[in-house]
Amino acid sequence: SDGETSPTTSMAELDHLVQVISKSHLETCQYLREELQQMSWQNFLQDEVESYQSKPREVMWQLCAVKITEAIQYVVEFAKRIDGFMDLCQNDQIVLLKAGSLEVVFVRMCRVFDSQNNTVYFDGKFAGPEVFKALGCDDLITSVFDFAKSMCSLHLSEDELALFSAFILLSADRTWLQEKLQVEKLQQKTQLALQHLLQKNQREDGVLNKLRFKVSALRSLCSRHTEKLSAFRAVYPDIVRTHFPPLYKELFGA
Amino acid sequence: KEKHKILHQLLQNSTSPVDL
Repeated sequence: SDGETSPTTSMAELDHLVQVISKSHLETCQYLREELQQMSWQNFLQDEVESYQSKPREVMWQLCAVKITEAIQYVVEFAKRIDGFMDLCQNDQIVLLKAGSLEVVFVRMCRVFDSQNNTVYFDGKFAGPEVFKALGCDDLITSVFDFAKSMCSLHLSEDELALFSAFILLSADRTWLQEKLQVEKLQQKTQLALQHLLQKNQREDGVLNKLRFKVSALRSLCSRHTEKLSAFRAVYPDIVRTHFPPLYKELFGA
Repeated sequence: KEKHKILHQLLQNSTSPVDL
């Protein structure tokens, strides 16, 4: 041990954890690096932007709900492949996914984000924040883009991103967990593996602290998403009930 | 359980990303 690891977690165990979680991430990351490179980072043309902007609010909300749900399905698969996740009781698996799946979608967003142009891959091309104007959530959209930009600035490797995503999913402080201790153990091990990886990759000491700040930023983004959804649902209850993906409704209590 | 039917299904299925 180099003093960073607990006496019960060996270096070999941490290396193994890094390998397994990285593999799970790559198998479920929705877009591979090679695919992303082939996307040619094409931006929407002005008339395409205007066409999104002129969509009725409910149509744009539905489109975004569908895209978020697609991304979340991959996160669920990721969670299932994290060592120990499927050994948790089913209540806790659900609690962790309800609270953490959208957070991981936001973390993964940096893979499909172009910092230079402030655009994100959406519906086949790269979209700036103005594309989402019809949602009526400009402040939230700006915050999501700012978050993606700041994640990009950390230049995390796929391995580091994988470990951070697992760390987020295994947050032991989520409300309604039944076997908190069990989750805590898994999260601690994941954190050790992340620290171990950062050291191995010779990242500067500040990266882990920067990632710690991201945890609260993610929570804020997700609670604001819930607020916006509540406001939307208050005006369009039938659209949410009949047109939104069932998984989205289960996760966000719509 | 009924409240999280889809999540339960996804957790129980042995799906692969290709199936998604």
